[in-house]
Amino acid sequence: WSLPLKSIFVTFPGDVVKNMTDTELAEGYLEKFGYMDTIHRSGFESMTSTSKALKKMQRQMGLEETGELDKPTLEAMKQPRCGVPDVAN
Amino acid sequence: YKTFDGDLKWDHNDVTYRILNYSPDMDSSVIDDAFARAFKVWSDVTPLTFTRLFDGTADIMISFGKANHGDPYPFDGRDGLLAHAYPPGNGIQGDAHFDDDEYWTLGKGPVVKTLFGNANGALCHFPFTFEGESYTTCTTKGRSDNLPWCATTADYNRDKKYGFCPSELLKTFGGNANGDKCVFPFVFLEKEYNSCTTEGRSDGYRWCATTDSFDKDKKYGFCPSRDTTVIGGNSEGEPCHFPFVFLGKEYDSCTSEGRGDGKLWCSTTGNYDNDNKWGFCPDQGYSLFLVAAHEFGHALGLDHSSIREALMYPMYSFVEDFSLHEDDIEGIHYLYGSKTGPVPSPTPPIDPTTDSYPDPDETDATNEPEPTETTTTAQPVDPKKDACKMTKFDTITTINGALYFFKDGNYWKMPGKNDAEPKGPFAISEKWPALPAVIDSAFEDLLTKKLYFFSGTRFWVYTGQSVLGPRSIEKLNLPSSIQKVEGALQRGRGKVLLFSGENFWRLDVKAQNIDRGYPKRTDVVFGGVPSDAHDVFQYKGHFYFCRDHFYWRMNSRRQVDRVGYVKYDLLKC
Repeated sequence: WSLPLKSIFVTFPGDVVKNMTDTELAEGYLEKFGYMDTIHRSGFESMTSTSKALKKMQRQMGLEETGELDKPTLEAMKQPRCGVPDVAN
Repeated sequence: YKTFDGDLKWDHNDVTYRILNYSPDMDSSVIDDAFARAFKVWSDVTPLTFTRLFDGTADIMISFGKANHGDPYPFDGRDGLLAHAYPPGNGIQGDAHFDDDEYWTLGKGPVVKTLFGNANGALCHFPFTFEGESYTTCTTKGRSDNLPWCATTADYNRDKKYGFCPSELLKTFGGNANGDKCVFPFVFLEKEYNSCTTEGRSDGYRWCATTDSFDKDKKYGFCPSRDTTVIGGNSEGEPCHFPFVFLGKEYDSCTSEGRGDGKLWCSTTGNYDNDNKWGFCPDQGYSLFLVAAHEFGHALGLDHSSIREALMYPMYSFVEDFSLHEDDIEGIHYLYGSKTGPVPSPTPPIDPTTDSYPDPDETDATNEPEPTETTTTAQPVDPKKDACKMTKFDTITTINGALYFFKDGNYWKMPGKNDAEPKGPFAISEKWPALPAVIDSAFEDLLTKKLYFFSGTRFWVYTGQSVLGPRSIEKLNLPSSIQKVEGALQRGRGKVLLFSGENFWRLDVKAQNIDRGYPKRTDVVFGGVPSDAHDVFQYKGHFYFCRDHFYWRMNSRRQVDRVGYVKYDLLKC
């Protein structure tokens, strides 16, 4: 039972393929839900701003505020959710 | 809680709403009801009233749409974004949009309202048995006209209650044909169609003509989703084809093979490798009621909360017995004040040991109380005993929606919240003094809320603080050869499957008797789980079969959809 299954992944025609890296997904998420936008406006450098935005998002979601794109944060970003931004634009 | 900048709110308490269109996933009456209940969540705690309009402009205009649906915020296909709503105001403000690429249900799988038949439009009862076979979807078995049908009670042969399932062969919705059924073949732009199509539309909805020529008559309607058809992919509305071949291997049920996201899919022809036709299999779906209640919160002026248990938390999670969180109540009271007159408080949590339901068995002579035998004395618990360090539990069960883990005289409780840690250890003897230290199996009778505990060849029944037992499991007509009951699965109201060894029996809880036709072999009915599972229980609509520190999770269609660690996934260690 514990033998790992050998999985082959295929591309399904018509699938809404979100072919993006974790970083791209995170940046899209942070922007879409208002975290990044706020930081951009306050004029931080990109690296710092992503980290700050991540921290803000982690605080909102009740996650550990690491400022890094760790597994729990990435998982949270993949959860089904409401489309209303978390940070008002 | 949070409100939108400027504390946007309605300047009147008599708020109106209008439902502009419907999803093909559920009958319009079920959708109407879900929305009405979602509004009631808020009207129960505020002075607001909600009135439905059938034409004109309402404060809250509700619609379903896919992808680009007419505002600057397109949806994103299945999962991801579920819905959005705008804060109070004129025009689009206050409106609520629901992504129709989602599978909308009440959160627990297909909701199929029947038509015609003899059940007065009751919902299908899944699973139901028909001529000895169990069905978890509508079927065309037993009919020559190819119309899908279902029983509206658990046993068609006993109750003979049935209705037809929505399909384009019986009705359409929306359009301009008053719900008439599709006519096949029909002609559209001089081409003949033998099934519903999305051709000619940019919104992705499946439609058909209700006369033999759309070109001539211009009569059309939208096709309702069948519970047996796939969602999305490139074959929306087509049924799965079983068996099907994928990468040279034959599949008899939906699979997640080939996908990195774990979603179950099937081929809609016999050979995916040749035809490449596929779609996602219907799953539990998203609760329209819960999502709508959240969106209406926005439409009333609440922004996202950072409290995970609050309705206004941005992520979706299904809860069976919903009640508004204190944070949501405080938020809406901040905007509109509290309801004048007596305020109904949120539904209090039900203490699993308090039987608040009338007991239909009260006068049943077979349930006469027996002398209570206390087999354990209260023992102090060792707080250092950590559930996360246990490799195997005596039993795991669900009581009042929370998971309970039993081991050597102690138990731990996992609150139903996503991130909560296990609470405990608690002494079994403190809460249920009559029980022994080792519990092999336990279940809560959904009908009476009585708790059944099994240890070896004996069982106990707790109703609040009163206890019946111990009794011999032979009193339930289980064979004397059984050494212990190792798992229990509730199958609808009043029926429970009891597992022991490689077999299981179905207990009629009210009759306190094993049903005819049992035992059955576990591996025949529940393919793909270990036949020597030592814990079997039900949690959030899934069946769990545990061996050591692993679990095999099975969905209501009896497909193993996850294998994981008890420690990490269930105990959140």
